[in-house]
Amino acid sequence: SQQPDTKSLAKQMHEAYLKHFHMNKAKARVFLTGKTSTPPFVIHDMDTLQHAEQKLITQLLGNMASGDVSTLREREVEARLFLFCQYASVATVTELTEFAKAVPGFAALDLNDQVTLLKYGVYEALFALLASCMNKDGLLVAHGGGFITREFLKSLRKPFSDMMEPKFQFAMRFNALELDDSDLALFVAAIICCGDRPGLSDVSQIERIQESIIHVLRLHLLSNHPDNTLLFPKLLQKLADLRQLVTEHAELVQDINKTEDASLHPLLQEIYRDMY
Amino acid sequence: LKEKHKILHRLLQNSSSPVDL
Repeated sequence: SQQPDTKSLAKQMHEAYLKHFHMNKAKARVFLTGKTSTPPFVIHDMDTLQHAEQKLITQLLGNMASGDVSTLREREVEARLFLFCQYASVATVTELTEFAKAVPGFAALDLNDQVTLLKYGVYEALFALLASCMNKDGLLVAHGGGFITREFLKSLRKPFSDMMEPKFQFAMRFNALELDDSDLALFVAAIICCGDRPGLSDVSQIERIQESIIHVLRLHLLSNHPDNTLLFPKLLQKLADLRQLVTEHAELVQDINKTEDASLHPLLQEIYRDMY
Repeated sequence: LKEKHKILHRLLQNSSSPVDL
């Protein structure tokens, strides 16, 4: 197959990224810097959370079965927030799947390999994308309609209080690199097309796709950030950080699943099962 | 792999099919 040149692959990935992800860094920054006519509703304690649930429930849980919504109201706040996180994750996994199909060569891979790449890649990609919705004080939620403070998330009871803080710490380091959406599109594609996931059958084909993305990423970063020549190696280091973040996250979720009365969405069960 | 990842398979094979939430 014909190898697309650097600029066209970067452009293609950027367009697919803007098409498939409902939130992106440029949009999120508008909300986070207060440049919208309707600023996000700030959730910083139980009262504001309850108020937000009334206001945002249709946005947060637009696709949720009505039975789930009614039982949700009777559950404790930590369990409700855990469920919100799950639904947001499911939506992002769906978006990531569509984005992956737009990566040249991905859709032609063996279907089992596509599944494996998504299984291991989606949470790493999700946490890289989540950083766009974070600043040091909190996290943008519900398509920019709400902002949950970092302190409130830390104040939840254990183990739920341990859920988001490592993601904030990663996000602060990651956001310091000042990537834009065109950089992130290639970075997410590189996360997904990774030749060393367990159980892949056609490693060499995936490595060829990965090499081509990494090559384009390096050249794109040099032209998009000419003053930061170390950006590419710094970004490669983040791949290892993301893997560690996902390993710890998977352990925490499995722990919550065992010890708490919190069921896990079937799609997320598929991803976490026998992961690491 | 297919048996254990039915929803991922479905998402990969059918772009118009939303995840059954």
